Amino acid sequence: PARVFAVLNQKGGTGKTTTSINVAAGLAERHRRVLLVDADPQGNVAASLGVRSKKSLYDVLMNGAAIADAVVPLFENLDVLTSDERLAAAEIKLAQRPKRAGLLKRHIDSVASQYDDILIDCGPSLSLLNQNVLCASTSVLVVVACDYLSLVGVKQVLRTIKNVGAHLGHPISVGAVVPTMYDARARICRDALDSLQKHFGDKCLPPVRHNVRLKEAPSKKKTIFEHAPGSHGAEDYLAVVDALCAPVTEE
Amino acid sequence: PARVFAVLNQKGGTGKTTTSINVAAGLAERHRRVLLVDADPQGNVAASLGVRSKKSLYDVLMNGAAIADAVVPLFENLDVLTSDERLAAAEIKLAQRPKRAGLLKRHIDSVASQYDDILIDCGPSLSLLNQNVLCASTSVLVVVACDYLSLVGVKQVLRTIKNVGAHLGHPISVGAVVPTMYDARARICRDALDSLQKHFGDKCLPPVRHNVRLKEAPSKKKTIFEHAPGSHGAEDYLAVVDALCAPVTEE
Ligand SMILES: Nc1ncnc2c1ncn2[C@@H]1O[C@H](COP(=O)(O)OP(=O)(O)OP(=O)(O)O)[C@@H](O)[C@H]1O
Ligand SMILES: Nc1ncnc2c1ncn2[C@@H]1O[C@H](COP(=O)(O)OP(=O)(O)OP(=O)(O)O)[C@@H](O)[C@H]1O
Ligand SMILES: [Mg+2]
Ligand SMILES: [Mg+2]
Repeated sequence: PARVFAVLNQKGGTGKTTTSINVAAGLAERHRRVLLVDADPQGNVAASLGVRSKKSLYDVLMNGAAIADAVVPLFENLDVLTSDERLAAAEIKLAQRPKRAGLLKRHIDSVASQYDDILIDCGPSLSLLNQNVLCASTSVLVVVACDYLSLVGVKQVLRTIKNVGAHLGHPISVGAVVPTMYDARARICRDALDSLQKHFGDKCLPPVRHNVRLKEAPSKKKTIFEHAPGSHGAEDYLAVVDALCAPVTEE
Repeated sequence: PARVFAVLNQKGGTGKTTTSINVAAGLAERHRRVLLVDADPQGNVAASLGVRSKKSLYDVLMNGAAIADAVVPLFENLDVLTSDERLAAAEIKLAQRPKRAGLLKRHIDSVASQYDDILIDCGPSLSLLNQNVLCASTSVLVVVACDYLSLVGVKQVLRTIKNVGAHLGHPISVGAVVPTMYDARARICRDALDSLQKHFGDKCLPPVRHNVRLKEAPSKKKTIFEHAPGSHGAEDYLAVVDALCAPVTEE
């Protein structure tokens, strides 16, 4: 069955969407069948790839649309399920439903056999919607910018993951930590990476360097591999994909 | 009465907390009496300044504590009202209260006479909590990183501001736009700044340059003025403070 990764950190701007898009594209290039789901009401996956879709995750969760009717085939081996602002209203609606925690999981499970990997890009929060995502996932990709406040945020993410296991009966663990915005010249970045490697060992993947091509790619509606295949950004995301293709420990 | 600024952008990592802290400190140095409120469950204001407090915004909103009992005096002319992860639960609780939109405003109005400026650091979302903040504010400081996805997010922020005026009967406008993470060498940054200046005219303040000292300051629990007074970061935030001390247009 499919591996389902929640791409999460409630700290904003750590590179979750950039990681989701480029890792999904990289896995698809390695002939894995990939579904990229946007669970953030900002809808940055669609904005970054220039994808338009009549139905989004909101229609799946709130109006009972089938995922198969809402996905957009982007490349060979890569389908995208977009989101939009309506998803922000899902949070209040989820609060009122009894079996709310398992809503997304039921939909993800119904398509899991068609994919090898499913990546779910999360918005910067620890909302009910993101708890729903955690309940639908088999492991978590924690994306951490190499700076102090992002590092502080990791403790909260780990607590949330533990709570989902304890209170919602869905044991889930960190599959990998992706350090981003790394600049070897800055001591603050070296210290942050040190601390992540000490804490997570092999689960801490090689860092993605700060690279202006990664900032440019969304404005061109391209992945980093299309926009700047020879850049540090492309090189570093291929290393992340390599690490995820090797046997990933899922405790 | 006090000017109340909501420091907002639902896009994550644009520099809202960095701006809130350093603008609050800069205004206090100019002898304005300032209250800095953290309305983000991440609690990054307290984490960045090393402030510990028994009571936080959660106690004020949910347990009826008075703001005066929860604030921590940080420097001369600067008080801080911190937040913590309990605030995440306030979202669901707010959804169940009838007069929820005006809850924070009632508390802010009760202390407004003691301050010249109140800055409220918002988390990266368009939640009920942030609508509460907008209802308590006299204008909005929109903090936008000079990149494509942040620019895309500004449209959503403007729509939200318009909705608060229309649906919650609290007309509020953009007081100023603060461009951050600016790197003049990168075309994507120059284009982003151009577009902000074209759209917002005088309300678009001079940009805050990308500066590693700003990344370091939170790890030292200092403002940029204490950590690196001669840095670009300190210079640029003083320019923002200057612009805010000049007569600000509040339509
Ligand atoms: N390694 C990098 N080097 C330089 N810029 C980067 C890098 N990774 C991402 N960016 C840029 O930084 C900004 C933030 O990245 P992104 O939007 O992916 O973060 P996010 O965690 O998804 O944000 P949010 O919390 O709002 O969902 C974007 O403009 C992106 O292009
Ligand atoms: N001009 C700048 N140059 C370099 N780094 C910066 C700059 N401004 C902020 N930073 C760093 O970028 C990171 C994100 O900034 P910050 O946390 O203030 O953003 P935010 O909008 O408050 O994030 P969130 O959406 O999570 O609340 C922090 O590590 C901060 O130190
Ligand atoms: Mg994102
Ligand atoms: Mg912040």
